[in-house]
Amino acid sequence: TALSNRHGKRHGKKSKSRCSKKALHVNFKELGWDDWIIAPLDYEAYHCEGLCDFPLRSHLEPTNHAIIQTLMNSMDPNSTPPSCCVPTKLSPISILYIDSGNNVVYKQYEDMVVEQCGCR
Amino acid sequence: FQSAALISSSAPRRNRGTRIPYDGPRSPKFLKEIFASSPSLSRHRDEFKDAVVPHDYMISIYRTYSAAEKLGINASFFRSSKSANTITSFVDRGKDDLLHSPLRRQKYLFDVSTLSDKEELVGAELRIFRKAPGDFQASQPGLYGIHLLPCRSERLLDSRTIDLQESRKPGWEVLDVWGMFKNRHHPSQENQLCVQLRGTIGKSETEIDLKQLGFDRNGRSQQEKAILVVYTRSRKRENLFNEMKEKIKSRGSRWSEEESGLQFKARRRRR
Repeated sequence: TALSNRHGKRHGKKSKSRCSKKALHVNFKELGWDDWIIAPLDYEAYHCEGLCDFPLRSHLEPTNHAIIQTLMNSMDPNSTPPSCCVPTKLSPISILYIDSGNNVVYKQYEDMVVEQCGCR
Repeated sequence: FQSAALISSSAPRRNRGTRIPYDGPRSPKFLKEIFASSPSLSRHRDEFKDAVVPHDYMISIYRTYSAAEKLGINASFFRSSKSANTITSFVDRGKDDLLHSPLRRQKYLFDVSTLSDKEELVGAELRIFRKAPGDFQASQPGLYGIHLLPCRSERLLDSRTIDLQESRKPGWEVLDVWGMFKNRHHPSQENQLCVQLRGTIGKSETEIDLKQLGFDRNGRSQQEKAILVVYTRSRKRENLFNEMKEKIKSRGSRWSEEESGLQFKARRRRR
């Protein structure tokens, strides 16, 4: 299956890409959060998208469970779904905002930006 | 829809074309229509935003730490941050009542009710803006002392020496008020924090009119008001929903029931 997929890809056949980091631009104004967030107005959060299919690449840092699940999926896709493409490393961003008491607060929020994606 | 936001020149601008997919009733356009058709809601939003003017110091903190973050440096490693990951500024609510009398003691009041007891306090400082004294003839050049004490005690928290000859330029005096928080209950248990300032001539105990040193609070802009800066460290990872919950609670109590129907619906849609 893996070989045929690769072959298909070479011939321009539309196939879902492997699990990787993709763009996700967050605009707080569009979310309607600009009434309490002073800065930043927007930032690049990224997201994880793609297939966790056999064979898993080492850079995806799969868990042992993900390796087993992927193997099971490759043998019988109907019995086991593929493992999930999720953020494996996240980083914080600084936010300046107005709290419920109208005080200006600087806070470093953890896990706001996807640094790395992997199969879990 | 005026924005209260500060546009950071250093904000990442990659992939500008990418947008969060919104469809149907969740689309921003639809929300804008709701807000535009609701004058009371727009009014409240504007009132809320207009009431808050971020001090330059807070903007500077944000710019410095977010720039460091982009370079991969953890802001909490900065000595100035005192290992805090949250820095809250409380604006002084005190007033100088006596317009013409000498100002011997000046009380600074802060509403610290929003400080969470779930956060560990790691530092606190009072930043007072000192104007250049208007009448230098009345102020004798030389050394003066400023001393900060709790309102209900004579225990010294911090003091500074000001050389009026050299300090003709306006600027911020920074006093450590961490002593107010040490060995006492968490400030959130007491909604008001009160400290008082007094000035002396040199090292003597002779008190001086604080107006002569440039501490007169009358006619000050929002930016020139004193701020209490509290440094805290979260004991556990917080998520954005905490802020949203607090926001909803605070607005819920402020808005009248009559107006709340449409606003709640709009807010719920937005969330």
